[in-house]
Amino acid sequence: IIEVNNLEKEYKLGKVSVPALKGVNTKIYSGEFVAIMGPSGSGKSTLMHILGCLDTATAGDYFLNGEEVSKMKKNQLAAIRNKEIGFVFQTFNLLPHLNISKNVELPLMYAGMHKSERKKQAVKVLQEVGLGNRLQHKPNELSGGQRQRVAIARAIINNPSIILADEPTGNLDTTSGNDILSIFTELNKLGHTIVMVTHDPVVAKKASRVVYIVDGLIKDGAVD
Amino acid sequence: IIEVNNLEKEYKLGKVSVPALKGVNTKIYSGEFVAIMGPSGSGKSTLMHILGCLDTATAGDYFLNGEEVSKMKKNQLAAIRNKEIGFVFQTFNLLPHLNISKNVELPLMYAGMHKSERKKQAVKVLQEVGLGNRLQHKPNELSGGQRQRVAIARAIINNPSIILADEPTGNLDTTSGNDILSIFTELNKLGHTIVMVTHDPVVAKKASRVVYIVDGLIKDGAVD
Ligand SMILES: Nc1ncnc2c1ncn2[C@@H]1O[C@H](COP(=O)(O)OP(=O)(O)OP(=O)(O)O)[C@@H](O)[C@H]1O
Ligand SMILES: Nc1ncnc2c1ncn2[C@@H]1O[C@H](COP(=O)(O)OP(=O)(O)OP(=O)(O)O)[C@@H](O)[C@H]1O
Ligand SMILES: [Mg+2]
Ligand SMILES: [Mg+2]
Repeated sequence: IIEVNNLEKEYKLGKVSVPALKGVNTKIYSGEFVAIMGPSGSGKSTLMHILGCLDTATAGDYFLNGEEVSKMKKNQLAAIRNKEIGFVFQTFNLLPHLNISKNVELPLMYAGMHKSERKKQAVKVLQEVGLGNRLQHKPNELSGGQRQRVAIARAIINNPSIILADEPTGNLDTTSGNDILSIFTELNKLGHTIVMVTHDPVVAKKASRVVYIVDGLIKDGAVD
Repeated sequence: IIEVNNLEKEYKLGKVSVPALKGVNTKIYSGEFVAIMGPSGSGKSTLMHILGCLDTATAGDYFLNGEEVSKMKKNQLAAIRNKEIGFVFQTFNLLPHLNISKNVELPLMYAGMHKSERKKQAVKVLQEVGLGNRLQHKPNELSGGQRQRVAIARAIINNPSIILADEPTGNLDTTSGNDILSIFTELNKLGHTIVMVTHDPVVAKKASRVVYIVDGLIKDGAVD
């Protein structure tokens, strides 16, 4: 379902260039639950953004469901991002001027769902992540872990076939973190493919396998 | 050094009010290393902001070094914030338009330090947190864990007597997290008082004791 070959990503800052990914090769099959681990700054979020069609590689290929992503047109990419991929950002990226119910409805708006049905789905998924009593709050009226849970709710609301979660439990206590993991495990049982960056070895154990990224490359075996 | 009695904090959102702290009593002695744990949304960051003189309580007292904080004048509070307290925010709060070297120099600018000496100190502390090769980067040109480390560097650069760290390792892999903990343990050995919110039981073990906050109140014994 996801195949990257020799993926490279170089950030240019004036004259300096930062090689964040140096030739990553990996395959992720439909229905897998893969954890990605590695040191801070090793390239995990960079890879996730490319997989989520939010950024483009400097070199190498990315095949999504057999199609070469770099050859896709803009509207085709946008359609994939909105319908097939749910993305939980490491920095949440919620809209500050909307309450969390409206924040979470956004993917359903893109899907053309009617207002009353969208609101119903938003309430349902926010209750699922334990925020049913915070529907009117804006993101800056919530705790760090509550914002993280809103980001998770928004990523899963339109039932995407692929969920890309970048450190979804980094701001959560053990119990809330376990609740989120159960949600992901349930979705995985229903056939959703999950790729999750995590720093927590306990969380990584819930995945079917772990991919390690060190200094822009995939390494075999456990590191850290 | 820190004493709060019956501390309450209520957030008002239109007609609704959220009681984030419901009567917190605690004492922290000079030179202690205290971990604060508790479920997401339980009031930890709210307490930290009041301790850091960044927010005021709705009721109750806060004595810092024997002085009643709510009776202090604005300039006295600002002086304490800049000279005596280093704060690591859960959301980092870095200035996006400045590179990390300038971001980290800010507390030294308030202290009136000269430019060349400030720059020297900034480089030293950034090297200490492993970012010596990222000095020219702006916060949005860094990974999540790298931003967290810049926030930590900024909090410790002017050698504050009290360090308040709100989940300082939430975005770090185990190794980087241990490096940060060693920095805090070293500072504690030198006499700095450290209050650290964490969700990680391994991190909490490094503290001399753990305070648990559940639903706006301090609870005895382990929870989660
Ligand atoms: N916009 C950018 N410009 C320049 N360099 C960047 C940019 N974004 C990231 N980098 C660099 O690329 C490298 C990889 O960053 P990335 O965010 O992928 O790391 P990560 O593995 O997600 O780290 P963490 O675990 O800390 O979140 C880092 O060394 C970082 O400094
Ligand atoms: N500005 C605000 N307005 C209204 N309610 C708020 C505001 N800030 C926080 N809250 C609420 O106060 C409660 C405590 O928030 P706080 O940020 O202290 O939690 P926390 O213990 O730090 O949680 P986490 O572990 O998720 O970071 C939460 O239930 C939150 O929804
Ligand atoms: Mg990252
Ligand atoms: Mg918090």
